Amino acid sequence: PAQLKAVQHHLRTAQEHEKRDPVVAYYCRLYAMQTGMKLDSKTPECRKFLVKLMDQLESMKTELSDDDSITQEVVGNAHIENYALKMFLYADNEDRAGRFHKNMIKSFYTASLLLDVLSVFGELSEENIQHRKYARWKAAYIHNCLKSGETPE
Amino acid sequence: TGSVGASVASAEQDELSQRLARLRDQM
Repeated sequence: PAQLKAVQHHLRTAQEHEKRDPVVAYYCRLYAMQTGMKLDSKTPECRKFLVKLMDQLESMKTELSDDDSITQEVVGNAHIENYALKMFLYADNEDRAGRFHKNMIKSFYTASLLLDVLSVFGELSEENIQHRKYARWKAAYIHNCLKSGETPE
Repeated sequence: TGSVGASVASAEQDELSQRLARLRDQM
């Protein structure tokens, strides 16, 4: 639903990680669920959507019940943070080496989405807030440069 | 009927909040 547009990219990231890293998929959905409930849990279309998302989360949690990243919040936090920083560092290395391409733009953007997801564990650190801001800005900036044929600085 | 609709919506919302709390509880 349009009211939940703010979490559509997090849900897409969840889908993309379904096989590759189900823990990432789970926490992206948990973030979307929590945020979605704050945005709109009253209108029928949003309620229907959120109930379906909750069903999915509960079944994922059952499937992943042996994974410490799901059963222990602190392990989950570390998993998502490490993954986000890995994405960030890959994109940052490409950027510093002057290699600008779609994949690195996506890595910057995914890192920023996963830093949003970290907020399910509590308030973000100042460092993570800065990384998120930088990653989001870099993704937009390089994307625009490539689109207009400019070389990013 | 408006108030019935509103209370159904509120009950469903509560159920969702409870399910979310249970999901987070076991973490």
